[in-house]
Amino acid sequence: PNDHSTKDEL
Amino acid sequence: MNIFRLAGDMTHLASVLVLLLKIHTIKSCAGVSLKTQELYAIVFATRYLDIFTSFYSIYNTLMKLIFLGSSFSIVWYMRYHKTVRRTYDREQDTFRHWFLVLPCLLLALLIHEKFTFLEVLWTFSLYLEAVAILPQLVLLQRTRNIDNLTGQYVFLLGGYRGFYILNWIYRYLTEPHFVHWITWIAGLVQTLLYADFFYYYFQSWKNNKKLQLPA
Repeated sequence: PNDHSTKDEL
Repeated sequence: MNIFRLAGDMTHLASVLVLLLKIHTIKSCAGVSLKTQELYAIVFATRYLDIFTSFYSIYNTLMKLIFLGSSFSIVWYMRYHKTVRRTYDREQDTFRHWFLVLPCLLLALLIHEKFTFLEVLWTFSLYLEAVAILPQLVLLQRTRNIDNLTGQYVFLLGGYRGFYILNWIYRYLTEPHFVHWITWIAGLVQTLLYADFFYYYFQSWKNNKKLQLPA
């Protein structure tokens, strides 16, 4: 899993 | 991308465009807090440094550029445009916004997921965004009479926060391992700050009256 998936949010 | 995040991004975009359009067309920034706008410019500048390091989508990059461009344009208008700057409520907009920046920076140095330059600045931007609206809310309280556009600006910003919380619930339920305490707590604090404003906004809307906040 991508542990930085909030980084695709603005 | 889910519908809640898209709706959140669109209300966020609308809020900034409403403000920029108001300033640009009527050449007035009455009721707008420069302190809040400067904080947002810092928020975007520190959060979107990853434009140079990672690519997510055209949409993501484009929106980042729009938010950076619009927030710095608003600050420029309020500080340097010869007509707009005269309409700025300098005497009322006295919130010491640097007292928000320093604690947020300290908190980001202490509480973060990874101790790297970009990660600490990214975390700092989340903390700062949570409280960046405070000078604007204080200014609204002081001036009490709020023109429609300023009211709509804060309303749309609050809407953006609400949609983002729905987005996180949706992602938590649909994406495995989607747990982000720092983002969520900062986002929740930010949304709660709007609760009071929303209460009066809906009251005035329900009674079909001009929005007024209690002193």
